[in-house]
Amino acid sequence: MDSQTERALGAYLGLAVGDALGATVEFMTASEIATTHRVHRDIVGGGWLHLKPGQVTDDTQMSLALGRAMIAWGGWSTRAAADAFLKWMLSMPIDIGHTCRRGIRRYMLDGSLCAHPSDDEAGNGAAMRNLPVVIATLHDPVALEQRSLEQVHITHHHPLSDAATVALAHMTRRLILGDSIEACRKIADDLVARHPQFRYAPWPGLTSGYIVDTVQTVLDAVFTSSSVEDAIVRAVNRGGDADTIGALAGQLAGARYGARLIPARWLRRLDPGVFHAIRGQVPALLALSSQRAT
Amino acid sequence: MKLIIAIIKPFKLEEVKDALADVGIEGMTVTEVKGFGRQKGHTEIYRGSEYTVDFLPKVKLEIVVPDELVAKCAEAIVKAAKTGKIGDGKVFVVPVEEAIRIRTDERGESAV
Amino acid sequence: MKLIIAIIKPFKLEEVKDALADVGIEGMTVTEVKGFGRQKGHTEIYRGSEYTVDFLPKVKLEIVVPDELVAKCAEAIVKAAKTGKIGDGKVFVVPVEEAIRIRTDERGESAV
Amino acid sequence: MKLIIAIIKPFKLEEVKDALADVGIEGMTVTEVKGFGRQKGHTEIYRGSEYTVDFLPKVKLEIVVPDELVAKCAEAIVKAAKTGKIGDGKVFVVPVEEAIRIRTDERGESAV
Ligand SMILES: Nc1ncnc2c1ncn2[C@@H]1O[C@H](COP(=O)(O)OP(=O)(O)O)[C@@H](O)[C@H]1O
Ligand SMILES: Nc1ncnc2c1ncn2[C@@H]1O[C@H](COP(=O)(O)OP(=O)(O)O)[C@@H](O)[C@H]1O
Ligand SMILES: Nc1ncnc2c1ncn2[C@@H]1O[C@H](COP(=O)(O)OP(=O)(O)O)[C@@H](O)[C@H]1O
Ligand SMILES: [Mg+2]
Ligand SMILES: [Mg+2]
Repeated sequence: MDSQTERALGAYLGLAVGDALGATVEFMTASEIATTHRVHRDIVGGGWLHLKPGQVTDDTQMSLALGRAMIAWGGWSTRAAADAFLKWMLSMPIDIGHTCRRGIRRYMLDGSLCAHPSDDEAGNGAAMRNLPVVIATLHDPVALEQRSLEQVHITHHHPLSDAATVALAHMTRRLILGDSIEACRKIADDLVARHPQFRYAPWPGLTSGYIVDTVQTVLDAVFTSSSVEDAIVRAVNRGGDADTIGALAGQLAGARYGARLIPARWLRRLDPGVFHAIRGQVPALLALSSQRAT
Repeated sequence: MKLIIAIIKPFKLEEVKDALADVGIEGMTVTEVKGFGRQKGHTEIYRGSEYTVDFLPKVKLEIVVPDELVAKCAEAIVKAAKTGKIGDGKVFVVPVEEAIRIRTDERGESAV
Repeated sequence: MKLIIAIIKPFKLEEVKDALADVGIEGMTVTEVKGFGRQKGHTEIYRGSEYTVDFLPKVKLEIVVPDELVAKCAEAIVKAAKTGKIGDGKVFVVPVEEAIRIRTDERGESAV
Repeated sequence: MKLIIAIIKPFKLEEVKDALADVGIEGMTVTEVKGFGRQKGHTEIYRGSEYTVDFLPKVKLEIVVPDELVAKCAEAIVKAAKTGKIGDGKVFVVPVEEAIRIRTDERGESAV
């Protein structure tokens, strides 16, 4: 496959293995992880969700639901995305974050596609599922921003979640297109310039699901590592919202290095259904990106 | 927000939980209770035995939900819990002035 | 309508139920609970043994009644449940905004 | 007066009772309940397959307090019951229109 496809696939598989690896240590502290695992670097399941090894959580599942909706629709429809999230919620998934649940429920009850702006929607639940939008709008940065915000607002309507999702989307896009990590760093620093609370160096040390803590931890792990394994392992061993932090670190590192440089032992462990779904979605989403923006 | 209290037949618990999941409700607190009804002396089969004592085992659900979910929540419970036979139970709605999620200190609707 | 919550000594249950039947109330939901009181460390006789643990077994009654029956209902419970000794319990009255009889979909006072 | 309903992890009961005693609250009624929520139950082996029990044992506290004690009471419970891990529980506040001490017929705040 061409290098761009390989990097897009790297981003998506990176997301999934980061989720599966991090889920084992979600809600643990760094010192608890160190005591239990020394360094947690293998996909073994377990964790608070009692996962089977290779099982993914809402991070990957919501991404797959969004990707599937875009492919089925043949383009973009916020309502199709909302319907996909609703169908996913009703399938009794292993976990759903509270803000996502409330937003999807609101859509179910009144059909509205946009959450009311709210202080308590600055979690990472909308940013974590945005990768399919990035891949499908690779050559259209205007559509990238617009569609990212439309899907985000189904559940999360907060300026910090907005800014972080768009910044992560641009970073991922540049990496998939083959740009250097420096291009990525510029986008990160622009985010910090506009919203100083996102300052990530030196790393402030917080790992909660608050979008600021998550993004800081992800950027620090990605910018101070030189492989997919290193980025994800560094990210998840800090605990906290480790599955989402791992997923986003995996997305960026996978986009940077490509699918072939993701540890083979992780890919072998990943849920085969998820692995094949991702392998099917990537070319289909890339095909959408070469259409004119609709 | 409201506290919905539902008294139902024990074997209906799974069906009611599934019906609530279909309206996006997952959190609730359940208690085993004894039900005394207006209809005296009826018998009910419970775990294979016929009861003629004056109470019957019931299950009480307590679910705090935002106002906009009350109607759907009550409807889902009634539909799923109904058998049409005596003792199907009750749904009561009680006002709630504050809710707190202990883990995060969140208040109000984001606490439930 | 109101929800009457009564916490009483377990051996008083029959007497209280009879007193409520005398004012026309037969439907209620009963739970076994643990009571902790202001008076610490007292002993109570329960099924022939003396307790010095800091809680005591109590029975909680939950009875939803129409407004006009609240006073009679509370009065009946207090009179029947009283021994005059520490730990006799409490009666609380909580507002109820809606009641539904699951079997028939009846609402309001005809649901209880 | 308000009825404070707290759902907490069972091992936290003593710590919460102590925290309430520190703000002068000693009377309460406690029930063992089953909690359903985001926290997953323990896994069990049944007929050779592993499955996750979908509820967790919780303890429910019911405490009627005068209005001016509600904030302190809620705060004490949250602080003592918190572990920061999923499943810590909830605090709900429900209005109470009347309270009666059965032993003495006292009403209102002097009843609790
Ligand atoms: N007034 C009431 N307050 C609280 N719970 C009640 C009341 N009446 C009935 N219940 C509960 O509802 C259950 C079913 O009531 P019952 O009168 O037997 O049948 P139905 O609801 O079908 O008319 C009882 O076993 C009891 O748990
Ligand atoms: N503030 C309260 N809120 C809820 N239940 C209470 C409260 N205070 C007491 N109770 C319940 O009432 C029971 C009797 O209370 P206690 O203080 O021992 O005696 P008395 O009611 O005779 O003064 C307790 O065991 C408990 O179940
Ligand atoms: N909407 C609700 N109404 C009543 N009780 C609830 C509700 N949601 C959760 N609970 C109770 O709170 C407990 C903890 O909820 P859970 O979702 O597992 O975690 P957390 O409160 O930490 O977010 C549950 O086990 C249940 O007893
Ligand atoms: Mg997750
Ligand atoms: Mg997470």
